[in-house]
Amino acid sequence: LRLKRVRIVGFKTFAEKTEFDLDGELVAIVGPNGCGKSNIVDAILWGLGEPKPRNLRAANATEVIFAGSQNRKAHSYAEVMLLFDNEDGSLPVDTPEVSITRRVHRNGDSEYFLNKQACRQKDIFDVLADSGLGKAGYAIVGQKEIDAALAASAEDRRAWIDEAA
Amino acid sequence: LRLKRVRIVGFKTFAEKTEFDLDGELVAIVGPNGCGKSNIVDAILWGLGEPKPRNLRAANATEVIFAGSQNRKAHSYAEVMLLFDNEDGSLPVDTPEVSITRRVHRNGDSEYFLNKQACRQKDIFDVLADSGLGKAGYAIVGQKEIDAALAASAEDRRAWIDEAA
Amino acid sequence: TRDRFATTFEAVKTEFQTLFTRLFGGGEGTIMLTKPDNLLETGVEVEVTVPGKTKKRLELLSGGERALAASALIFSLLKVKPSPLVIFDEVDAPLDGRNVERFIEVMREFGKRSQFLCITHNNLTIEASPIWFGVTMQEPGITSVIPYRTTGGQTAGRVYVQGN
Amino acid sequence: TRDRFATTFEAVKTEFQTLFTRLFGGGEGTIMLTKPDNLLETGVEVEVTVPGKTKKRLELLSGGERALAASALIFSLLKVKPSPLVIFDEVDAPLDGRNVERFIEVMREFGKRSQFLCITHNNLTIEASPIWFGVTMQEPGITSVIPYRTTGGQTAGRVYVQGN
Ligand SMILES: Nc1ncnc2c1ncn2[C@@H]1O[C@H](COP(=O)(O)OP(=O)(O)OP(=O)(O)O)[C@@H](O)[C@H]1O
Ligand SMILES: Nc1ncnc2c1ncn2[C@@H]1O[C@H](COP(=O)(O)OP(=O)(O)OP(=O)(O)O)[C@@H](O)[C@H]1O
Ligand SMILES: [Mg+2]
Ligand SMILES: [Mg+2]
Repeated sequence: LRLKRVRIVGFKTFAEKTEFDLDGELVAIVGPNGCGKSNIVDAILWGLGEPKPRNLRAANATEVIFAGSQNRKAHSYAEVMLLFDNEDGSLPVDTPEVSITRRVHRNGDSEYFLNKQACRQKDIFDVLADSGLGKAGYAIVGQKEIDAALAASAEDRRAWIDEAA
Repeated sequence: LRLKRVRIVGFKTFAEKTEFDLDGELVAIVGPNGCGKSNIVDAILWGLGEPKPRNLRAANATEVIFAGSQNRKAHSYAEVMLLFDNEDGSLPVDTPEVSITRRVHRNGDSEYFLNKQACRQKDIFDVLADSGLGKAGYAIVGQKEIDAALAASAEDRRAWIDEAA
Repeated sequence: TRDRFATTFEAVKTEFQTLFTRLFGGGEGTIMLTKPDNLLETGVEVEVTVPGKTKKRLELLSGGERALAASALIFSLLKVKPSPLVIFDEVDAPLDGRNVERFIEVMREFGKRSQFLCITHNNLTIEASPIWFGVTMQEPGITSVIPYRTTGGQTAGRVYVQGN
Repeated sequence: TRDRFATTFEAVKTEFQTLFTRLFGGGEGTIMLTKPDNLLETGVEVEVTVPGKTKKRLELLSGGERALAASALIFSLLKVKPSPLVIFDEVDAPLDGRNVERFIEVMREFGKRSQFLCITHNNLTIEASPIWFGVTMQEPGITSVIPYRTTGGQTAGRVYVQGN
C-alpha cells in the first residue's frame, strides 16, 4: 500500500487546487514560516478521516475551509483527495488504485467518497483500519508533538502497541 | 545593575566548581544535546530564588543536587552564587557589588546568603523585587517556553504588565 | 488478542533496544509493562540510559535527548508495523548536528519501506532528501507547492518538475 | 497603582506595535485590555495580522509565526522595563532563516542594555554573538563551560579565554 497522490482544494491556505505525486522517495518539505507546510499535514490527516478539529488546529469543523485572503473571498467548501496504490491488495477494496475523498461545506455538511462513490465516514475508517494509517497514528508526528511520545501516559503508549499489533 | 559572575557547584551536572564572568556582551551558549546548557538556566533561576522544583525540571527540592555519574558519587549539597555589579545602586544594598548565594543539602535544608551573610529566602526576594529579575520573569524564556507567551491566558499576560510597571 | 499484544510488545521492545543504541551511539533503551500479569489493561513504561550517564527518570532528559528517544520509539513501532505514510513535522529541530546525522541515517533506511514526508528547516535534512517540495506563498495567504528533484549530484542539479 | 498599570500598558502597546512590524517585516500587532473599565482585574489580549494575511485568531498562527509574535511581546516588555539579564533557550529553533536574521538584529540592539544569554543550535545566531560559551561533557555526565571570544574578524579569531 502506498500513497501516490494528494489533491487539496479550499482547505486552509490551499485556495487553488494543489496536487502532488509521491513515488516512494524521501521528500523534504521546505519553506518560510507561515507558508502552509503544517497545513499539508493537517490536510492529509483530515483526508484520512481525523474527527477532532482540535487535532487540526481548528476551532470547529468548518474552520478548515479557506477563510479568504487579502485578494480572495472565502471558499464555500474544502476538499482533500488521497489516491493510494493498492496493487498489493492491503486495502479491502477490489481495485488496484483506491481514492478517498473528504469534503466539508460552510453549513457543516460532510461528504465522503470511496473511489468516487459517496460513502460514510465509518466506511473510510473500516477501509483504513488495518492499514497502519489507523487512529492511533504513531506514524504522523505533528509540529512540537515529538515530545508527546515520551510525555504520554503509560496507558496512551499502550495504544501504540495495540495499533502495531 | 548587571550580572557579573556566576558560580555553580554540585547543581545538576555541575559536579566540578564552574565559574564564568559576564561583561555585558551578547553570549551564545552552544554544545551538543544533553551537555548541560539548559542546566545553566536552571542554576541561575534557582540562584535567583525560584521556589518551585517543577520550574527547574526537578521532582523535588533536592533533585537539583548532583546525583552522581559513572565515575563520581552523588554530592551532598548544591550551591549557586550570583555576583551583581551594583554601581548604580539599583539593588537596595549599600555595596558596589552584591552577591547572592543559595545552597540546599541532601536533607532538604536550604541556606541563603547576601554578601556572604546568612539571610532568609524572603530577604533575597525583597532585594530583587524591583530589579526586573522578579518573579514574573518575562526575561528568562526556558526551552520550549516561547509558545507560552501566546498560549498564556489574558490574566497571566497581565502579570507581565504588572511586572514591567 | 492478548497473545498478539504480547508478541507485538516483545518485538517493539527488541527493536527499541537496537534503534535507541543506534540513534544515541550507545547507551540503553527499553520498554516495560506496568502490569505484566494483566495484558488487557497494562500500560507501557520507557526506561533509558543515555551514553555516559546513569539511568534517570524520563523527565530529566534534555530537550534533544527526549526528541531522539521518542524517535527511537516511533521507528521501532514502524519496524514492527510499517505505515504506508510517515510524516515528521520539524522533529529534527531540537537535535544537534551529530544527532541529526544519525536521525537522517535511520530515516533514509526506513524510507525504503514507507513514504516519508519530512518538514524541516535543517539544511542537513534538506540535503539528505532526493526530492524537495518547495512551499511558498507567491500570492499572499495562498499556499503553492513546487516539487524539485535531484538530477545527478547535489543541489546544483535540482530541477523544477513541471506539472507534478 | 492603577495609573502605573495604565501607563505601562500603553507604553508596552506602543512598543509591541513597532517591534511586531520590525520582526515580521510588516503586518500589525497590538494588545488590548479585556476589561478596560476595571484596571485591577483586566486581562491582556494579543491581536496580530501577519503581513500578507487577514487578521486571525492567535491559535491559527504557524509555529514560527507564534515564536516571532511572542518574541515581539517579550522585547516590548524589555523595552519598557529592561532586565539586567535576559535568557533565551532555543527560542530561534522554529524560525526560518529570514526571521532568524530579523530576530538577531533586534536582539543585538537590546543586547546593549541587558546581558543576553542565548542558547542556540542555529549557526546564524552563533555567528552573531561576540562571545561563545562552549558547553561540553569532557567527562561523562559532568558539564564544563569553556568561554571563547572573537578577536578581530570571525570564527577564525575565536580564542579560548584562560581562567574566565
Ligand atoms: N481556514 C484558513 N483559511 C486561511 N488561512 C488559514 C486557515 N487556517 C489557517 N490558516 C493560515 O495558515 C497559516 C499557517 O500555516 P502553517 O501552520 O502551515 O505554516 P508552516 O509553513 O507550518 O510554518 P512554520 O514553519 O512556522 O511552522 C497561518 O498564517 C494561518 O493564518
Ligand atoms: N541532579 C542531577 N544530577 C546529575 N545529572 C542531572 C541532574 N539533573 C539533570 N541531570 C542531567 O542533565 C542532563 C540534561 O541537561 P540539559 O537539559 O541542560 O541539556 P542541554 O544541553 O540543554 O541539551 P539540549 O540541547 O538537548 O536541550 C540530562 O542528561 C540529565 O540526566
Ligand atoms: Mg509548521
Ligand atoms: Mg536544553
